Amino acid sequence: TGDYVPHDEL
Amino acid sequence: MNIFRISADLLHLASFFILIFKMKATKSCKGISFKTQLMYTLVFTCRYLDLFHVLGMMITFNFAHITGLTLYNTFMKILFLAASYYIVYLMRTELKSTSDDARDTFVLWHILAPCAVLALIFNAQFTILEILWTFSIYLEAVAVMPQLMLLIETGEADSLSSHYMFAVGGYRALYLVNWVYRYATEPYYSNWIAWIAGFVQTALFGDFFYYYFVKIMSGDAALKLPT
Repeated sequence: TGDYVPHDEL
Repeated sequence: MNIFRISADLLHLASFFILIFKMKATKSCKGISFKTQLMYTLVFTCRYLDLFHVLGMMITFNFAHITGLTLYNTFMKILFLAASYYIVYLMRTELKSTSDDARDTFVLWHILAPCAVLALIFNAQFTILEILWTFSIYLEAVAVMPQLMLLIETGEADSLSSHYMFAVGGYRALYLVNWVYRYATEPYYSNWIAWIAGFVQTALFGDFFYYYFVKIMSGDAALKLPT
């Protein structure tokens, strides 16, 4: 599923 | 933070205020789907659990990882949670007698169950927080379905309801532009879960956008759907 993306959006 | 992202967030914030203003001014929540509003409270509750993490950092005076963006996000998350819970509260207390419950017939399990299964299968990390975040993304994409069903059932929406719908749909459409911008300008930025769900969410509003613009162009007060 690819690299983990931090949740910096709303 | 780019202009599309900030515009999207402000439009989203505006949608809550439009709805609260409308309900307060008319003392009615007729035409507004309680089920959609309830789903939004669930969406924000599942997505913003990281607020506890930020709170934990603050009360232990661990400010090293708290940036301007963290403060902005935290502020907005609290506003979104408060506004959505307040709307549900209003619809179940002082405005309950005006609620369109009899026509709000969408079966919530038809979206809750698939979103839960999808979140368990397609997620970035198999952790409770990440699965709940993913569930909230999937659920938000389809949470407007009871509202759309009610709109079709009623055949028309008053001016403020349609402005509200435009703001909610428009916010996710702007997020799509924000993702294209971030993909082009930030290395390694790709979050296909949010992209696909965001696209589905915006597509669900597609018909509505069309009628909204036709209505705005013709200057009618109320939005009438073709029967």
